[in-house]
Amino acid sequence: MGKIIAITTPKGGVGKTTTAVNLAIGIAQNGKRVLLLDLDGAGQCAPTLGFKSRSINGDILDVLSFKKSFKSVIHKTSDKNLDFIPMRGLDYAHELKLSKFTSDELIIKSILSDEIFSYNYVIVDCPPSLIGTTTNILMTADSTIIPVKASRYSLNEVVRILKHMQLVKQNYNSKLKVEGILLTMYEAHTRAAFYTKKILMKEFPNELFNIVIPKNVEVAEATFHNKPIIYYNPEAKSSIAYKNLAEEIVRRNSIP
Amino acid sequence: MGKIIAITTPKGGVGKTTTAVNLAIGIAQNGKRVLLLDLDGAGQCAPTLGFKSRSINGDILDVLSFKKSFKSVIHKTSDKNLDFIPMRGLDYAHELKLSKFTSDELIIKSILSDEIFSYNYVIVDCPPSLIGTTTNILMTADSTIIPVKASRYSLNEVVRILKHMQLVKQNYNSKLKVEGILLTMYEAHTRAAFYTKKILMKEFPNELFNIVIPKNVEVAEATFHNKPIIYYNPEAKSSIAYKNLAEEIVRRNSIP
Ligand SMILES: Nc1ncnc2c1ncn2[C@@H]1O[C@H](COP(=O)(O)OP(=O)(O)OP(=O)(O)O)[C@@H](O)[C@H]1O
Ligand SMILES: Nc1ncnc2c1ncn2[C@@H]1O[C@H](COP(=O)(O)OP(=O)(O)OP(=O)(O)O)[C@@H](O)[C@H]1O
Ligand SMILES: [Mg+2]
Ligand SMILES: [Mg+2]
Repeated sequence: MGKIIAITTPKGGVGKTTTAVNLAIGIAQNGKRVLLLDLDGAGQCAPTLGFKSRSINGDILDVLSFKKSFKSVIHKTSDKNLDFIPMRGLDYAHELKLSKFTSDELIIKSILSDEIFSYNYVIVDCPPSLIGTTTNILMTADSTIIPVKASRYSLNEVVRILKHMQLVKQNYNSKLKVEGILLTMYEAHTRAAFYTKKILMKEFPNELFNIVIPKNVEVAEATFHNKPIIYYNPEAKSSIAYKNLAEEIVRRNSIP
Repeated sequence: MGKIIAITTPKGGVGKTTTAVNLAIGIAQNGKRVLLLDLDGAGQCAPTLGFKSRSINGDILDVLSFKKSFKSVIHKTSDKNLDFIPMRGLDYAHELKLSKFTSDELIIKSILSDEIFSYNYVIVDCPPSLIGTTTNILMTADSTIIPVKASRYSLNEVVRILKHMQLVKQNYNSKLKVEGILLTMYEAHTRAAFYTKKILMKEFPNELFNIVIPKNVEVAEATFHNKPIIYYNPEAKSSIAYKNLAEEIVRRNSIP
């Protein structure tokens, strides 16, 4: 049964999509079968993997509206170990539709069940929100990765998502746990970075990944070439960090 | 009648809150009466202005639930020209409640009307979303400022919010226009910045502000001191840029 890891925090712009795509690739490069699932209406995983809108034939919203089967919206990628379920960039009407579907917290869990057996990992990109698809995936996920960009705002949101995970764990999904808190776009020389790391090491020492994703201007540059950093420049420090993170996750979850 | 300017884009983490708070202060420093309204459930304007949760006595959710009047949730700040309506950091249940209230797009417009006459400007911080409070405020706003952090992701979301604004303008709020597209946390030496500026100058030459908010590590640092950058370090390049932006907005809107 595939391990479902949701990349989530209600804080915007901290590297959820960047982490979801690069980690999924990193784990696939370790020989594991991975499904990347985009649950954010902005649909930014697709351009990151080089998918143009005409090469997308169906997304999770089609499955929720019973227009397509789950299997039919699984797209192959250039990596034989990585499959992908996109989300097209939703306009207002479709965002409303998605919001209405997912006000039932168990709807995504109900459509996922059988199909994901053939994957070792399902990596899920979440929108910057607590409600909607985020809660839906928490109902069935094994764990979460919580990205944090150095600032008090990001830290405040760690508390918000952890409280919510506690609620979901106690009432619906007892297996849910934190895979780890991940420092992203980290600028080690700044005070904000120093304060953030210090607070996380004090309050969440067991959850904080040792691996840190450094800030690297090429990550944003890569978005103009429709490539994730791990393909755009495999030697970039953040690519190496994502590969190390992938190995760490695979190692932890392979222990008999 | 106060001019309502919404700071909005569905893209997360591009400086909506930072812009809303610092611009509101900048305009107040120009002698104008300003109301800062936080419509993001994360409620990050309050800590930025140094408000602890115990000094918040009511927010917009209280008004929407008919627990408090609009007037009663207006908080005074250290600046006599700046008043503030906070949002407490919402837990899941309250985010759901807010989402249900605001599925009626005209609810916020209906509670705003009379009260805002005494302000010259109402600056509104929006969540990273198209639906909910964002659409509500677009129904009654005069204009929007769309922050953009240099990346293809941010640019894709500019298209999404502009399309949505067009829909709102045609069907509900004919006065709605773009106050400007604002480059934030701008690192002029990077390719991503070069590409982003080039594309915006080509596609939205009339909307793109000449004023650019430079990246400045002290902005995130200031969040640990519960101060906006304009108070934390008034001489920082981004503080000066926000002051210039405030002067530009006041100048444009004072023309007889
Ligand atoms: N390590 C990094 N170094 C520099 N820039 C980065 C890094 N990781 C991500 N970025 C850039 O920061 C921005 C935010 O990242 P991303 O969009 O992945 O965050 P997100 O949390 O998914 O945002 P949203 O809340 O909008 O979904 C993007 O422009 C991305 O290119
Ligand atoms: N000019 C700047 N230079 C450096 N850092 C900045 C700048 N402006 C904002 N930041 C930092 O970038 C992060 C994102 O900014 P902010 O939270 O204001 O964005 P937002 O669009 O409101 O995010 P959200 O989508 O979560 O509401 C914050 O940590 C903030 O401190
Ligand atoms: Mg994202
Ligand atoms: Mg914000």
